[in-house]
Amino acid sequence: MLEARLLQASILKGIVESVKDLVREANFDCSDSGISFQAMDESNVALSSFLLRAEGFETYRCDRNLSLGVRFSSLSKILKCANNDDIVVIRAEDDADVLNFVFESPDESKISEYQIKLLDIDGEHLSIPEQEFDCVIKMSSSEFSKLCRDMTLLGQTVVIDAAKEGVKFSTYGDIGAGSVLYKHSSSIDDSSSGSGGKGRGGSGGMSARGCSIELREPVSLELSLKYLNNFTKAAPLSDYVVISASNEIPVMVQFDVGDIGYIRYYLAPQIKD
Amino acid sequence: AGLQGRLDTFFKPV
Repeated sequence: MLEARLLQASILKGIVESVKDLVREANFDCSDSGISFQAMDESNVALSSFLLRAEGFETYRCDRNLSLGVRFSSLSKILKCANNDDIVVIRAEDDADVLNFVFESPDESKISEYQIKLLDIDGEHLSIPEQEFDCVIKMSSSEFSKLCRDMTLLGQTVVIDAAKEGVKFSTYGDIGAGSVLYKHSSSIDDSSSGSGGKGRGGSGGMSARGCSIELREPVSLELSLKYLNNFTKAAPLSDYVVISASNEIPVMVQFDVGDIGYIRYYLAPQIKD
Repeated sequence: AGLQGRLDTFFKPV
């Protein structure tokens, strides 16, 4: 059986909200090391995945590997019944056809129980090669959200050009064109207060507009803004986002979720004509 | 803009 106790319902709510518009249903793979998930969207353009490590839960028990088929819209409904600061207990018996949730208020004065029916999903698992990326960009997640929103006002795709001078995001459309250049900033990990503003609290003292860029080779990649905007739904889970890119391969966009794990998206680039 | 690429040309089923 699986029994996992998570201190903050907000983490699970946030993860489901950041995936449910990309993936309708998928298997949660549970093992003694944690809970993971991987699924592509219907058009095979974007892959969403997450990992919640066993150590990140207050208590965690998984006696044998379980594959729990869930429909995200159902999960989203159930999790709306939990308050952000509720404790969540997830429980599934071996070979069960339901997944049980218990939401406990922090002062233990209210206990709610819900269950969702599990699905039998024959989902394929994709092998993602371990790779070193030529460019790794780290910026505050709220800045990334604003950037994607701003680019979307003009165009449908964004070109990311990473070079020695910095990383430039540019777009164009019917009304005109726009670009934003970020120069490498070491202040991204600087916890001292400065004039650049700060992140939303949390660890790292992220500068609001700082951008750290590690570059091995120049990278130029065109990406769909529709998908990038979808990925930014994970921004509330993390102070910063890491965008890893190489030429002509899928970009990886990762949001670390506290100490418990991460949510990671892959997006296939636009192909040049 | 180019054509949207697909992930299954990069990632193969296990």
